[in-house]
Amino acid sequence: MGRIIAVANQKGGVGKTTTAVNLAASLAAGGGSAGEGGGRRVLLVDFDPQGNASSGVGYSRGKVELSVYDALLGDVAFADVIRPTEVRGLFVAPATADLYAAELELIAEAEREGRLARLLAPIVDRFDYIVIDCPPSLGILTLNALTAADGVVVPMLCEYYSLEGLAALVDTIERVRRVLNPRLAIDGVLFCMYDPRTNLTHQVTEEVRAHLGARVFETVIPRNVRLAEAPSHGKPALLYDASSRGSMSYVQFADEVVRRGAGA
Amino acid sequence: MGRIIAVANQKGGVGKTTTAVNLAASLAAGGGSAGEGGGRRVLLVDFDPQGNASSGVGYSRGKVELSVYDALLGDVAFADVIRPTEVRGLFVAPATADLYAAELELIAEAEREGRLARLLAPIVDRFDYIVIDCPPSLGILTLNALTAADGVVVPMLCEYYSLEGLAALVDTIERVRRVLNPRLAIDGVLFCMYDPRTNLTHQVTEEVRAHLGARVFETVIPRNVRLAEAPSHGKPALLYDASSRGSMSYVQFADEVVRRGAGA
Ligand SMILES: Nc1ncnc2c1ncn2[C@@H]1O[C@H](COP(=O)(O)OP(=O)(O)OP(=O)(O)O)[C@@H](O)[C@H]1O
Ligand SMILES: Nc1ncnc2c1ncn2[C@@H]1O[C@H](COP(=O)(O)OP(=O)(O)OP(=O)(O)O)[C@@H](O)[C@H]1O
Ligand SMILES: [Mg+2]
Ligand SMILES: [Mg+2]
Repeated sequence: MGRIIAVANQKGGVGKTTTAVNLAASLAAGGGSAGEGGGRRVLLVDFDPQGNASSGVGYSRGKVELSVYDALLGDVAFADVIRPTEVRGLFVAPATADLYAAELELIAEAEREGRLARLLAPIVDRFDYIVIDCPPSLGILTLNALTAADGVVVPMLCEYYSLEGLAALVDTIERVRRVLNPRLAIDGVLFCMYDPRTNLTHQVTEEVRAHLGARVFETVIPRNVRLAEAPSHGKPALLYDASSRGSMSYVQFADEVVRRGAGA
Repeated sequence: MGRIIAVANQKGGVGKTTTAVNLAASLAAGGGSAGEGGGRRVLLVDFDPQGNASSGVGYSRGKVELSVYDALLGDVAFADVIRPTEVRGLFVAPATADLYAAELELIAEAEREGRLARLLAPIVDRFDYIVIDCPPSLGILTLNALTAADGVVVPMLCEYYSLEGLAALVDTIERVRRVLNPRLAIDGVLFCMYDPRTNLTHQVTEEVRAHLGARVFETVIPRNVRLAEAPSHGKPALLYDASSRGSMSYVQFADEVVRRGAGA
């Protein structure tokens, strides 16, 4: 039974897409403990109309035929939207700008927040993990992702505006758990573009650990230009520069996600 | 007659709020040419439910009584929402999380995109500039800001995902100009967190200048931790650390905005 992970934070530019792409790729490539053999099957769902996660794995705007919009509001099965990527075991359900219309079109629907969960139900057993990249908002697309998910990974920067938004996000996750999806848990906060040299970093990490305790991942992702370069080649860091600090930190992060999930 | 500037980009975390706050503060503090004497009157409108621009000038969540939501959907006049800040000549119309509801509530309204323009019309003459901070989306709030504005400042990072979103934003601005607001112009793209040392920076700036030509500001904003620290003190950089490279680059930027506008 695949575990569904939403990567969400309404604060913009905190590393959601970079985390969704590189976590999904590292999970697919990593064999986990010896007994599991090589690789897992992982699906990356791009649920942001910007389509960054899609282009991050090689499906830029021009290369996408069917997208998540067609499954969400058209009459296409979700399975028909799924495409392979250059990483063995990693598949993607790409997004295009059509998805901008979904926010308006879904509003009139009953049970509009449960749409994605219903679409994923028939295919969740085919994957070990499903990773959903969310847009920078708390609107209907993010609510759909939270309603479909088992856990939420919350990327954030060690900066004030990121900290300010955390309370609103945690409230939203609690509300979704109470009303729409009782199994939803916060897997953890992931510090991205982490710079240990500034006071701000230490002030923010102390404050977050004080509030969220164990729900903070031990792995931190350093600022590393190779992570910002990889998307222009349509590849996850693992394929672009596997020995970079950025790529290695996401491999370590994937291991921690598996370890934590195993204990769940 | 005040000039209305929207600071917009659906890509998250590119420096919209940091630009809106520090541009507004620098415009208010700067006297411009000798003839103008000291200071101008500037209004900062926080149109993002995250409320970051509000807390960036000292109005964090607990300190806000009336917000833009009350004017937009309640029966409060916009003038009653406006508050002074610590910068002489700078005023703010703050936002709270209530604004999240506006996206849904405005949908059923006729001429929903023109709501903000109608609210600002009675007060625009009281200010030299009105600067609007937008959320990271192309939804109803950003469309309202673009419909009310004379010009758009587009902050962006010199990174691939930022570049990818530019075309969608320019298309949206063109659409608003054709259908909703014929005077809307792109004042320019502003490179934020600019790091001259990476190849990526030069690849992206070349590509943007090739497409947008003169609609790129000469001023670039360097990455400077003092800009990220200032919001935790509720102050624009001008009050937090006026001699920092970050603050000085925004003073220079404000001068360029005035110079370009004068030629308009
Ligand atoms: N650890 C890192 N080191 C260096 N650059 C990074 C890192 N993580 C992300 N980036 C870059 O920072 C920018 C923001 O990251 P990203 O787009 O993943 O954030 P996001 O939260 O998905 O943004 P949005 O809110 O727009 O969806 C991108 O240009 C990305 O390439
Ligand atoms: N020039 C700079 N140097 C260093 N840090 C910066 C700079 N500009 C912005 N920042 C920091 O980077 C983060 C993103 O900036 P900001 O919040 O202004 O972007 P935004 O586009 O308004 O984000 P959102 O899409 O969430 O509204 C913030 O933590 C901010 O303090
Ligand atoms: Mg993203
Ligand atoms: Mg902002």
